[in-house]
Amino acid sequence: TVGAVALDMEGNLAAGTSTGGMTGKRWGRVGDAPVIGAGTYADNRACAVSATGWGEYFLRVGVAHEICTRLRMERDAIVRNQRLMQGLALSVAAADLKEQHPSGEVLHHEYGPYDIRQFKGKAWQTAAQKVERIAQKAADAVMADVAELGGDGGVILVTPEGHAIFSFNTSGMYRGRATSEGVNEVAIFGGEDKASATP
Amino acid sequence: ALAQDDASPPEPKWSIAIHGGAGTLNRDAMTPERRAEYEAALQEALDAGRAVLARGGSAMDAVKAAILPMEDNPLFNAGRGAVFTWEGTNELDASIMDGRDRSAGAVAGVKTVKHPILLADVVRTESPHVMLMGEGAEEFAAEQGFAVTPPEWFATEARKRALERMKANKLSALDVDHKFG
Repeated sequence: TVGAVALDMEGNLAAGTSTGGMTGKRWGRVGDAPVIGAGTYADNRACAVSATGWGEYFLRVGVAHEICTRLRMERDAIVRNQRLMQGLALSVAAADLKEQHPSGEVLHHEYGPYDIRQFKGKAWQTAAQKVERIAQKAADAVMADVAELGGDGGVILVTPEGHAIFSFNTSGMYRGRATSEGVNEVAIFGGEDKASATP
Repeated sequence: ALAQDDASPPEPKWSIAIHGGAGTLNRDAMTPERRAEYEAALQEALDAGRAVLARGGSAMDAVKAAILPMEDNPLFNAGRGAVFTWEGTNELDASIMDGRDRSAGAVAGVKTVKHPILLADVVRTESPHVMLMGEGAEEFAAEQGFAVTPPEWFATEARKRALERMKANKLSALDVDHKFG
């Protein structure tokens, strides 16, 4: 199985997965790769995920959607807390789900009500660091769930803040990541994310 | 009226991650030559996606650009180099999703489409459906101008031997370490 997830400079996310399935598959068996929510999912409010591994387990856990949902809820909470910390609790209520256009038309935020891209400077940095920790934790927790059921494999994901994250419970995953911050690396076994970096 | 603590907005960022499969790998069996081969293939895919993003292209285009070389590379279990079914054919699955509007496309069990990821994307953009399968998906592919790729393109000796080994051991598909192919 192969896959890719990406964040572009417009802040848009995308995910894709392609596979030949499993050796010796019969009876029209289909794994998680073509199933939206299991092997692939992307939502600008949360993250983009592509999975690889024992498809039957990824299907049962709904891996890609589960990771995105966890992250979306946590990101919402981060923004809510950030606003509250800055003493703007009242404006949170006003800006909660919608905002008023001068014309009187009610506009919904394009990326949902809580978007950390509305923050600037230090507030953005703080929120982005939290998102990275939460994204890694969400991916690890969902992969642990897969393992608990007896499955194995891995996921890649990118966040709207530009983090490129891996999580796998196998001894290796063929993988690579690159970012506008200068990261550019490929790796195979666990714990060697920087060992194979090439210019 | 929203919270801000200084004037500098974050710079636009781009980011990409790829995978070529996960599984139980034997470090001893990974010769330096083999390793170099895999790393070069991964770097090629990563560079293809990275180039799209660095020049301001879309995440959707970057994902497709990264997956195409892996679908063409027999090292990976996708496109050319896909594993064999019990019946000795190569059946391909793919899906793609756009985070902007959560539009999605997928195909399952196609045998004659060289780049299933591109067909999945056309399902997303040119059909009212999310997933098409088997012969119907191939019929749709033909209508959308996809060339019919002969089965020989996908089949590789290494994958054929893997199926033969599995059958010789009288294992079911679920008994073997199928990951990585």
